[in-house]
Amino acid sequence: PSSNTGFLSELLQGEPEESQVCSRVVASLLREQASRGKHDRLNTFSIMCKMADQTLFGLVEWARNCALFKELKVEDQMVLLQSCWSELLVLDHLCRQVAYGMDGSIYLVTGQKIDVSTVLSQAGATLSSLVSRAQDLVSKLRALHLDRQEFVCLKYLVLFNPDVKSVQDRRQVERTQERVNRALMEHTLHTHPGQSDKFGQLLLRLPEVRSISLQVEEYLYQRHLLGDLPCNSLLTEMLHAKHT
Amino acid sequence: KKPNALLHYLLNKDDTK
Repeated sequence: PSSNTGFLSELLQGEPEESQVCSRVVASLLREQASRGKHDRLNTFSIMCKMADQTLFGLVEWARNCALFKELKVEDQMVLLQSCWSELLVLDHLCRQVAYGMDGSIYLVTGQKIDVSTVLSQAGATLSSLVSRAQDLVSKLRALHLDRQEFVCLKYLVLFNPDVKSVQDRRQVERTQERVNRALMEHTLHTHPGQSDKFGQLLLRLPEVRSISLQVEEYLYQRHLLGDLPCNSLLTEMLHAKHT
Repeated sequence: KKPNALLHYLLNKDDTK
């Protein structure tokens, strides 16, 4: 267990503080608004996209600073991130709700809260369904008492996916996946001995995260085709990469 | 513009500069 504890604390050290993430996104949004005249303010959807874009920048920076990720060539780093960027965004959102959210409201990366009912009353059918599905998953993760170590392990399992096509050093990605899997299993057994099969239950959430993320991508791509997404963003580049 | 230019830049940028 001691080596496992050491391994998990190494993974945790790479985690940015929520306050840092929040202030970085808020600063970016304030700069953006300040650069705009009174009559071309960003609408709500564009602000949300900017938040997602800034959060994505942060996730790429997080991955880039992971010691295990650094062991991979840049080509492999790109392929893995292009495959899982939307899952990382969804997982990041879900875990923020578990850590800071309240029932019935959504906690944004900027620290603001929005009532789910408000979102559902204004959003279209697709977005409403996405929000509801995400909230259901938040409830499941809350019921599982997901903790920070488990959240980090799930992020690593999403990022180090050996099934991604055209990964060159597949064996290295598999090794990391196996190591993190073992660390997650030992951690859940050690911290929640009474909660039978917490490990299995956590892993069962990953296909749900994947499914929601694919729907998010499709939704964003449709909005992009309508010209609703801010251009020249990491978000649009990642969307394009998947559709080229 | 290369389709992955920004991601490539972010993963390759040199922090020391």
